[in-house]
Amino acid sequence: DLQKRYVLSETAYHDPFINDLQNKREFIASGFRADFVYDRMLTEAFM
Amino acid sequence: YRHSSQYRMWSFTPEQLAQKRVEINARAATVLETRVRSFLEQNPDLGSDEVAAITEKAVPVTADEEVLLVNYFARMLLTFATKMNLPTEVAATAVTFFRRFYLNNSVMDIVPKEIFYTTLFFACKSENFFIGIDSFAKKTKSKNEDVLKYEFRLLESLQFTLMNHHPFKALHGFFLDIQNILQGKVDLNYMGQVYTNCKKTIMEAILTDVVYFYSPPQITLAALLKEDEALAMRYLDLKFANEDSPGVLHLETLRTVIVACKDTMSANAVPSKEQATRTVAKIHFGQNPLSV
Amino acid sequence: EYTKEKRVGEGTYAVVYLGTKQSNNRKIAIKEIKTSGFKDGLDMSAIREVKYLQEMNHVNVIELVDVFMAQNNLNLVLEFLPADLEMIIKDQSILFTPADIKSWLLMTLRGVHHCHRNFILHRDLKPNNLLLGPDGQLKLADFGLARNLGSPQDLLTSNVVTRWYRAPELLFGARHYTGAIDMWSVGVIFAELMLRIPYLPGKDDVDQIDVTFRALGTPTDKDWPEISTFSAYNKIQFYPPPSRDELRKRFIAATENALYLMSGMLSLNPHKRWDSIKALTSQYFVELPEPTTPEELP
Repeated sequence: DLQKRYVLSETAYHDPFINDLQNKREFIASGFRADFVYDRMLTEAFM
Repeated sequence: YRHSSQYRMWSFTPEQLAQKRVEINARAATVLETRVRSFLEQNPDLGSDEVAAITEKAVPVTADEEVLLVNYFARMLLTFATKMNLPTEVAATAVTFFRRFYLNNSVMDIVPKEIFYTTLFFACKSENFFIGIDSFAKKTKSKNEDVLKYEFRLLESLQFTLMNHHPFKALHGFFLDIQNILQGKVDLNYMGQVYTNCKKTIMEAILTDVVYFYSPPQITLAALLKEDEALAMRYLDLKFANEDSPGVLHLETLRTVIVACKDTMSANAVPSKEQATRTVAKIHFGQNPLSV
Repeated sequence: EYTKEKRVGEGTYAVVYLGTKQSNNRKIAIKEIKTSGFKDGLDMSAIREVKYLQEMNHVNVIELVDVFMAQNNLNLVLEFLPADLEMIIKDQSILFTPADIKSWLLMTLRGVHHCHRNFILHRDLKPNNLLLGPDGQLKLADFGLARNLGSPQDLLTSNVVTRWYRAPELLFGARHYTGAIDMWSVGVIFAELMLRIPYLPGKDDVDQIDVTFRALGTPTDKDWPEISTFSAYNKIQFYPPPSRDELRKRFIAATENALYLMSGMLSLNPHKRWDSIKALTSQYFVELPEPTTPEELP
């Protein structure tokens, strides 16, 4: 789907929940990526 | 979404859904009436008053009574899942499985109480929130075999489709995109409150038939519309009004759809306990004419 | 509609038969899920296979043709795939070229990309789960360990992926991982296709960490922030990362772009590891030789 209907702009998002997770050490070490989460949620919104 | 089993197998028009329920009810009613008739034939020595009572009370429930009973138990299931501190997605899946089960079965086949814990247990497994049968049975004060007895029947009635797209992730997605589109024009603390309220509205929506008529994002936008119409409309205007690529999305169409969805969500009648009790009794008499 | 003609395998939770779909005479495989003896009811692996295969329809993912109940057993009807990549790699009588390797890798990455864009992790990629159809198409199979990326705070189990193909973050017990773990497995499979022997064959979980870092170097907090939070980190041996030359000597037949792609998929830090899109759009797939067309593959 090339018409993604959204632009993933991490800097525009104020998401205390995700920000909190991505600053946890075990999340960072595991490879947790906030942009992956944002992409997933936006995909579900625009599917 | 169109590739998903949720869209392919569990999307209906209101007419199709009503038709499905009428057919399921009719099939079960026929079975019940046949059974009562043969009961009466096999018990010729019953008194005329007994026969009259059986003929009056041992009757099938109507399709409408079925829907109300299923919705009553679905709400109980949600309450129970919340009490067990199950994650939102697991609770939503349990309710979804439970309601779908009765799009392929009648409450006269299997009474809701019988499938109640099975649905919850299976939803936990399906959503990677595995609880062993022993601890589940203990928590729910039920028996292992009662929980497991209908697991296959449930899976078969779900037509072997287990993946659910609940509107919660879509809500999170719109929460992000609204910040991007309405950059600087929206108060973030207020957005947090809107988000929380929308989550509740969505959980209510999952108890209604909108899940069969609309896609998760549409349900989410309807919840947002219900919560704060100005915010929803401003977002949609800015987002889609200047949609240059033709045919991608018509704002007017979308607006009509989510308004209709919002109305359907709000119209949902919450069944009363008395009503449910009456229907359960009716099913009992239908299944046990002798008890009449 | 379906016959079970020949029993071809038995796993922990299923027996596999070969059969025929009567209406169109199509060869199929039937995975009959054992139901007796599972205390907790239907086995999780069966639920996962059904749940995820129902959502995917892609030439490089095994097709779930049908599901049915019979004699209180759950039966998954799958497309018939007679061979797998492990057989090919092990059979020294089969010669294969860089173009063949490129073709198998391309199909594997397309299958992985389709899973990931559906937010489904496979979590057990290895050569014998990459099956080959009669037309040469390679397909991801065995979704018994798969799971969809749930909510961001979910705790995922680290005890997944067959050891030799297990990503370093899993070896350290990570519980918030991403699709990067599948990409690691593909990187190891790529190396194995070029070497024709397993690339990181650890004897046990501890040895697996040692074998991995001996081959690729031991990461530090500098190149993998917070790695030292893993409790197992303090007990490991330190090895320097291999130089480009050492890698070239190890993978003689590999072009620069092949090594670049492999190193991208085998980046130790999961944050930096290439995802399926970056891998699919790498130079390796546009330089010569072109990937062999599937029908002509061994």
